[in-house]
Amino acid sequence: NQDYHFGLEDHEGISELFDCD
Amino acid sequence: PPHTPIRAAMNSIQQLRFDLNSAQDQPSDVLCGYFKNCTVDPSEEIAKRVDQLGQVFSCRFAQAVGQGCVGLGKQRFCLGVRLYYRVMEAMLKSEEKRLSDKNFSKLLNSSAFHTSLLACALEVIMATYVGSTFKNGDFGSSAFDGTSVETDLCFPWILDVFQLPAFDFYKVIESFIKAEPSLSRDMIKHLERCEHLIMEHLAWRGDSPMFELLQQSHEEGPVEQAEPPAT
Repeated sequence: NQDYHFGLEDHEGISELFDCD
Repeated sequence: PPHTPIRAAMNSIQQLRFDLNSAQDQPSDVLCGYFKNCTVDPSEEIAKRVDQLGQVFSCRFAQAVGQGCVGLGKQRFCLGVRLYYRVMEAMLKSEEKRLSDKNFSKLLNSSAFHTSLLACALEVIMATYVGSTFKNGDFGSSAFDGTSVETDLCFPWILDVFQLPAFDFYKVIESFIKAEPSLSRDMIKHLERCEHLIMEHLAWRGDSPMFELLQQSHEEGPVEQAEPPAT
């Protein structure tokens, strides 16, 4: 996965991304 | 032997089947443990959703490829479900470590999360199969001019099948790549292309939920001071 540019910060995860449901 | 595109595709499929051979069609005991820890147990809803989306997927696959290929669509879906459960478990383990919490009730009861995660797993399966079966000439002359039937079943086809907003699909891509270390370099590039397509085009369609979120964000006002434009 080294080529992928990871944009999420350490304090962000999938839980926060779907928090607004 | 020479590394032709067909051979590369066959190798990818073989690898995918090998990787998912030991994976389960059902949630593992660890995953069931996470479901039980939720304030509202999502087990039943998850099973029902997988079943419903499986029927929709198989039907649309057969429509696109041919009614004789219903079984093939079911096989692809089954591989996708295995990957979906495996990645979900890895994501939850990582979230547990990060948040020191075992109750993911909100996330695991989000239909958008599950549909997006399953769509992403299926996209990986479908993209792996592009350039294999239907390029051998069995399905008409289009197989020889590079416009394989399967190419039409690649992103954003799955969004249409599941009626899934591109904006929601976008949210799972990065976590998916982090959670599944077996993804090939080509597959990561493919998922990156999906991301770019969403960012540059699909998320800006009139019915995108992003506009509502932008509106809400505007009404609530800036949470923190904006960074200078140069940054």
